[in-house]
Amino acid sequence: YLLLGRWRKKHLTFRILNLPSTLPSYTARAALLQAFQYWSNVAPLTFREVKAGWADIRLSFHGRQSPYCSNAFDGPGRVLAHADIPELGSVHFDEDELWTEETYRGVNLRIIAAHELGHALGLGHSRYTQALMAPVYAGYRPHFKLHPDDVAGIQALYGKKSPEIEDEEEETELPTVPQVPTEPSPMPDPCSGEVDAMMLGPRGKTYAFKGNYVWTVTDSGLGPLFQVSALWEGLPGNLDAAVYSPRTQWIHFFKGDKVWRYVNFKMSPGFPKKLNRVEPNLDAALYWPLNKKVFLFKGSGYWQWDELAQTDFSRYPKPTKGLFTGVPDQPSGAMSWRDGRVYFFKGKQYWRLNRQLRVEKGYPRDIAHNWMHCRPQTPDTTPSDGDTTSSATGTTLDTTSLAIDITLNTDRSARDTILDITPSATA
Amino acid sequence: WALGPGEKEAAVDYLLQYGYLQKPLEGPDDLRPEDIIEALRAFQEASELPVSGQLDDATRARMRQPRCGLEDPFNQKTHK
Repeated sequence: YLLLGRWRKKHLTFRILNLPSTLPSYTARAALLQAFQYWSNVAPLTFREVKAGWADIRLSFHGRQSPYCSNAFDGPGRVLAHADIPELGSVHFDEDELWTEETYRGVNLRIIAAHELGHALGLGHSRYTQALMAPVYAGYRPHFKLHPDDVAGIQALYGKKSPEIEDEEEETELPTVPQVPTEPSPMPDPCSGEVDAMMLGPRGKTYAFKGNYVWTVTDSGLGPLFQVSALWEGLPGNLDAAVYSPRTQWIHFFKGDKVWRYVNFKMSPGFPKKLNRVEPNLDAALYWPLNKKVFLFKGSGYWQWDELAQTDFSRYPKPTKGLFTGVPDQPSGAMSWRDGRVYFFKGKQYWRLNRQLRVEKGYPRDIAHNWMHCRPQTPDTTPSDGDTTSSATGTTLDTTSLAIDITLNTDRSARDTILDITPSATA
Repeated sequence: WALGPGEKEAAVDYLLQYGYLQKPLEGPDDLRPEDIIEALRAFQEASELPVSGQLDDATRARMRQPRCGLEDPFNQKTHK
């Protein structure tokens, strides 16, 4: 590694000034946020997003011309991005590239952003051609992680990340109020593949709910299992459905004839409320970004709900198969995911739908193997197009080395996103 | 090597742009062949290519790979 400079502080702000046109904005945002997290996972750095005004690190996209950058880009290919070293903070991406996520096509925004943030934090290019800080883009890697040389470089600049010296103000206590009285229940095994609900939550995190527990699903593995009520105070386990809406920042949980609403991990006033205009005991729920509506599913029917308008439900439920072609009745979970597709989950299997809401060929597939990173029990049939889903496959669940990576924004507005990852601890 | 039109110039531009070759501050613009060969060798070594000092196909292909716009610190002489 090569050290080019360093910030005198470790808690930095960042601002995303614009986004590429080749990705859905929440996919691009999730990629950029994840890029910060690679570094904050291994060094005592925190990154707080600001949506206006000055920020230490400023990310933007420009092309061959730019009013504020003398370093023009060169069209598709060749130079992909550049960044200033500390304490300047500019990070620029070539808007003419085909920025992508979860595919070998184009240029992976998350990996390139992590590289450029390495420069913005003070690293130069690495001699290791497989290191993130190598000068030449080594292509999309589904289970990308920092190379030891990258980690050694950033820790040479800012030290190692260690839980005991976590700054007080950054300390995020778990809620201390007594949890919801939940009947003691055995910790579920994610490798069973069965879930009560799936949710793409704030900051592009994927949550799986089962019984009284919830865990995150990432490209590189599973987060530790948490009691649902330890994260969302007042929320019971054994949920029917969960859905996050980027349009309102609301998270809705459904169980029986009740609905709970949270913003991040704080329950909204007046909740839980009684479900009275749709049937109780729902099966699943999802947010569809194309029309910004929430879909609720039960049995073979669905309701389409506009969170911000008075919805006339008199013509609902409508037949699910009329809109979501090829999906099963009574799903256990459903979500629109970062890749722009819709997923349905039922039992141990899941279905992936294309942008026309039609189940793609080669589905259903195995949840445990393709989402929960569990070794396949039975030979898994990869769809003929050979496209595997985004999550890692073929690894057994390693619960010994999991770090806790839940971001608890209890008293901050949704505007400021703290990407400070609480240190690893016994789950 | 049978080089297409402009390929040598493009390669020298690449070596200059990414810090493998330094225009002599005081001297005339034209670069000494031995400096270009040394810069090429530094680039080939950093790219884990055969270090021939020649602008061969593998070297030209590597120069066309998508990359970061910042310089590389791999030629100790220019890096100093």
